[in-house]
Amino acid sequence: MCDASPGSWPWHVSLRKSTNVHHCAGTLIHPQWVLTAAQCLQESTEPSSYRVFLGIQNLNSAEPSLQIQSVQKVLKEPNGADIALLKLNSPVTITDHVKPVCLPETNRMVERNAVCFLTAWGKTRGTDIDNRLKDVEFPVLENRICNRPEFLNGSVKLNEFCGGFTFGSIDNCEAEVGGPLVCQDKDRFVQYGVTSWGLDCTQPSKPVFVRIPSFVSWIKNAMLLH
Amino acid sequence: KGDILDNYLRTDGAWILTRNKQFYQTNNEKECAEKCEAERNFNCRAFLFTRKVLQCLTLAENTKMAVTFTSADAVLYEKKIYLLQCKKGIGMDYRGTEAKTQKGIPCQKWAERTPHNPNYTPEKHPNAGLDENYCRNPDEDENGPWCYTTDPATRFDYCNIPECEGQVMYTGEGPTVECVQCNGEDYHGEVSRTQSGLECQLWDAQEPHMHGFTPKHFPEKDLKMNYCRNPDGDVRPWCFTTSPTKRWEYCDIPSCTTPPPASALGSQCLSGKGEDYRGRIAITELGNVCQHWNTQFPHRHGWIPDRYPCKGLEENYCRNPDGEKRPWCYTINSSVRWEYCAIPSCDETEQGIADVPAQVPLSEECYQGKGQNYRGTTSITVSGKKCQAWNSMFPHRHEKTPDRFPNADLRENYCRNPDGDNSPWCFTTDPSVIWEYCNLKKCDDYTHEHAPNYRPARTAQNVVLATPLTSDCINGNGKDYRGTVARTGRGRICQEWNSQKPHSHKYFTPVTHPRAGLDKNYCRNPDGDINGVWCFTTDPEKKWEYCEIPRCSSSEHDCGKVSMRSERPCAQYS
Repeated sequence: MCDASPGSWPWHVSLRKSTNVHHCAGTLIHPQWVLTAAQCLQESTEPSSYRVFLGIQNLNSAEPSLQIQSVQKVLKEPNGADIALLKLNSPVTITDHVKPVCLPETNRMVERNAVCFLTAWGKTRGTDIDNRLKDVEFPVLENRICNRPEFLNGSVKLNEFCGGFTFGSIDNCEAEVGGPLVCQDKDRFVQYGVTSWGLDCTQPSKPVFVRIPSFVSWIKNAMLLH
Repeated sequence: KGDILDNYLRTDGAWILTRNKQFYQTNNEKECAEKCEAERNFNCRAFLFTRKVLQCLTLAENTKMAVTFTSADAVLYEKKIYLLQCKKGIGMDYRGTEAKTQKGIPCQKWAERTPHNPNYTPEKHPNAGLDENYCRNPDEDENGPWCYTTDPATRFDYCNIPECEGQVMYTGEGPTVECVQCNGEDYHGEVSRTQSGLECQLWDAQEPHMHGFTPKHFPEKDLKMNYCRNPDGDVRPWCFTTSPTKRWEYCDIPSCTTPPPASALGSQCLSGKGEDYRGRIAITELGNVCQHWNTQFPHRHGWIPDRYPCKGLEENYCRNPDGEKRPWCYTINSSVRWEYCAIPSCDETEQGIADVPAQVPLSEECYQGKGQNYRGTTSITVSGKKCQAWNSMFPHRHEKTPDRFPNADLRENYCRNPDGDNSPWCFTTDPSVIWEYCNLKKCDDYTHEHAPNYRPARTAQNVVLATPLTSDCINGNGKDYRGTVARTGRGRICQEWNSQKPHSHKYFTPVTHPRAGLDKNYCRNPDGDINGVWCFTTDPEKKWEYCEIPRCSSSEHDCGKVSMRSERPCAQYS
């Protein structure tokens, strides 16, 4: 993975617990809403347990573009999918470094040859976190490929998909839970996946993502109701 | 006669749990198939062969009848005739499980004697497949298959078995044949059931399975209806199924036993992505020696030559079987799984493209004159839509086909100008937009480095997003539109505003409306029509028509846009 250009992924946010230590990634999907993985909220569903850092490139630097938000509500997907919404205390200020990503159309998966990117602050194999946001062009794989015995052997569910390469391996595993897989659609980026599991650094990396088009209705309704 | 294994459907890594089976020791799959053919203990419907211990198991059941699970070392072969739920011809080979007549009466078991004493029994006709009470055709009945019925008043009746759909493929100009070459990527037939008889899901549907193989996005893959296709270079055609519990399955379309056409022999140099490269370079660009494709050491992989007979996976030569950026190979260096190879380009031999005058630069990004000689590979329209392939009739049926315009180089879905329009254009893959001009500039304009509104297309190292030229989109009703689209939404060419032929229109001329931008034959809105821009057409039978110009993007929905992205020297994949 490469270090990302500052501001190139302005929806990528850092979810932190009260200690302010980076805990999970998430994405800004609306000025007042963040999408992340439900497993990031296992320890507590109490909103005050979390804070969201936006507009940063380096996890531990106080960059001028930094905005910090408290969380007002925590909403987990009701049927147990690994996806959750955080309502921020107040709308963020939209800048070049803080901007929502687009959501896909309901039940419309990304085209198979789309250019997609994985972004993360995750750990590299054998190293500690180096704090800089990284990105890599990352192909979306069809579930029938993911579920082959040599890959994830049938464990990828209908509302999930995996990404990666059918040959070779990436010698790192930068994907991190709660982070996005975004794909280019003309002049915009649309988030199709929330990183969920499959991040074992000892294996060729095949991260599995929650399939967002399956949950767009839930996301929109939840934002409307709350 | 073909290979004995041609009668079987092969599945790698599968095992089925069966009651009736027989163990044999054989040297290979063919010998095991011979055991199955000669099996006397039961009706052999499938066999398993284990590669490590060379064990052969003949089976009375197949995947339609028994539970399957994975087993890396095993290969399952199922007799194709037992998988088909349709009939070919009069259905002599039908071995499906339909067990009632066309009127819905349950069939009598062939081995039973009541209510009807049968003439055809399993003992008398052991090769006729008279199992259970399944419909069969042991007597070559022209209306078969049939069965004795359980209704004492009806001795026998015919069964309603569907005909197997046309299992044919196109072989270019030649006759059609009932088989697929290679892995069936060129299969254009109408089989729409999987090997186990499940009905395929429409490619254009997202239920019951959501997927990314939409016809809109893969116009060149011919994803028509719910026909079996191989859009992703798999081992053979497949489809998503209409069963919610079975996402996808291969289709049972026989493979041709003849070798692929000579045109598939390939190139000795690099053109395009090098998918047809068949040269003998076997070392990567960083100097690692390539691993043989037919070995699994030091790297395990799925590119097994036998499974991909048309990919040229010979020896350890660099190849591009999977649409990578260029040929590559696994390396014998255990710490470097794979690397690209440095293959010399075919450029030197490719420069004499027919019909292109010498003074025309082979430019990708610009065209000269009206672009009738443009031969680049741009396939994106001004509004960012992907072009439909010229030889495809989906989503738009049209007559601008390569055979009708042989000199127009209507290759792939590249922008072209076969009909003397103002600039290169294409039909779009958006069903709602028939055609659009392409995102190309005139070469003379292009020489100005800072040409307004122009941004280059995405390249491998530099992700830059193409944005529409603002002059080629409309705001509001398009009264201020000054772009150069000169074709109506239905594809008719516009009449020049200062011409009175074929349609007389004294009112809308450059003289009467000097500020309406009535230049040439460009679409305009001189009368403030609320539905947008329009023009008189050159079709004598259609006086005027609206044009379809994309809307300029609104700043209201600013999601997903980034204002900064730079070239990065870092390699894309570590």
